Amino acid sequence: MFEARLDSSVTLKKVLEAIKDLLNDASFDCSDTGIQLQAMDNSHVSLVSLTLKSDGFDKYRCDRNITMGMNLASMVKILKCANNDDTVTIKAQDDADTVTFMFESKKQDKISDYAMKLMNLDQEHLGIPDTDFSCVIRMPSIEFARICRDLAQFGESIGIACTKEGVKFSASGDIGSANVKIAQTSNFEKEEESVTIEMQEPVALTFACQYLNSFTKATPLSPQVQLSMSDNVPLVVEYTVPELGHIRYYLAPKIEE
Amino acid sequence: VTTQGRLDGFFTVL
Repeated sequence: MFEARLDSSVTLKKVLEAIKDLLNDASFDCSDTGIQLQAMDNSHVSLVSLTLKSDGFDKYRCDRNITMGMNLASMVKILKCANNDDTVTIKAQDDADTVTFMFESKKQDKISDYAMKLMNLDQEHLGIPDTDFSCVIRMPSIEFARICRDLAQFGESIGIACTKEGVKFSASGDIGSANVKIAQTSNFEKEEESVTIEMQEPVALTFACQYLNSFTKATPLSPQVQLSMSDNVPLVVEYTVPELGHIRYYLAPKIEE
Repeated sequence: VTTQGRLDGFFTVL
């Protein structure tokens, strides 16, 4: 028996919004420690790694490890049937071929359940090596989303160059070029609005706008985003899922020829 | 000219 409950379905809605652009289907691996999802997009350019810890749920029970393959578009359809403040309970029997989403209104005057067919996805599990990154940037997630959106107007790629002075985002194309420089903030009172840079060595890499903009769909989850970069390894873009865990996106850089 | 890199090779298949 698997059962996981969240007091408000909006968190699950936000998590789904954050991954549905990149993945059509995904396997949710459920164990007593929580729910894990790890999948590359079809073109093997990006990888999504989602961790939702069991102790972050309002109720969590997982008697036996189960992997639930779900179509994300179908999941989105079902979650649309829930109000943001409805309690959501995800339930599945061991060896089940369906998963049930139960929504309960706060007043307990409406209870609905939706059963969704599970899929056999046979996804590979990948080992992600620990990396000491040359640069780790923390900045407001809204600012990062704004920069990705603005620079996408200029070209298909965004250059991210990090030095101890700050981070420079740049793009160029037919209409011209754009540069946005973000400096480390000295005011640490408002942590959510701060920009911090931990730099061992300067790094400059180029990434596809389309993927960065997909990652920013996670913005509603967290006020801050963390960008980790080193030469010759994927960029890691991490958002915290408050109280539950995190979502990490890995993106292969563009290669100069 | 830049080409899009792939993730294959960065991760190990468990």
